[in-house]
Amino acid sequence: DPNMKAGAANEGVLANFFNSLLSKKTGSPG
Amino acid sequence: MSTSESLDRMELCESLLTWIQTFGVEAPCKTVEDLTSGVVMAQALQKIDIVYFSDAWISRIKPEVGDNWRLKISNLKKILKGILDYNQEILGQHINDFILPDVSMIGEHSDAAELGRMLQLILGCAVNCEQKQEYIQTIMMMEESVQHVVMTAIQELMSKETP
Repeated sequence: DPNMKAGAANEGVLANFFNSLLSKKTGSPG
Repeated sequence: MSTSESLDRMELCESLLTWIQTFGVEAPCKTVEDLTSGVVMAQALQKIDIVYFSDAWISRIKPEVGDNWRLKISNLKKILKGILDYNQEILGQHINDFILPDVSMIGEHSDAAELGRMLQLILGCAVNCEQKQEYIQTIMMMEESVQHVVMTAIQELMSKETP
């Protein structure tokens, strides 16, 4: 089902983005 | 197509209105109108960083503004300044080229597009603060369509941030 494939791809994009955000070091001047 | 072009300001406001409800603040936050006094935003900011957005800071936000748009704008100006200072002083980043929300339009006309910009800045604080893990995980539990708008909003902000 192409819709299911597109949905799964979208989920992957979202998960990748938010996971990379989680691992991003928070900038702070200290 | 750039990030900003793909960001529908009304959709942004609607999605961030859903997001701000996850903070479980005391003040009602179901509609755009509920947010125009700034009280909900101030309470959300306090949850993000209670040390910076302290009781002393929040005491400067008038809780009972009714329909008085001058008081709403006064609150909103303090909140916008707080967000910008927090970005610079605590997160160590400066937001360049981001069109800042027009607080007069929010206070006087309950403008959803401008409110969306304001909530977008609060979103930036949430996903960069020390407890960002908690906030990002909450976003990841939200409906996919909301997550998508939130992601685009963060990407737009990130493209305008400089250390």
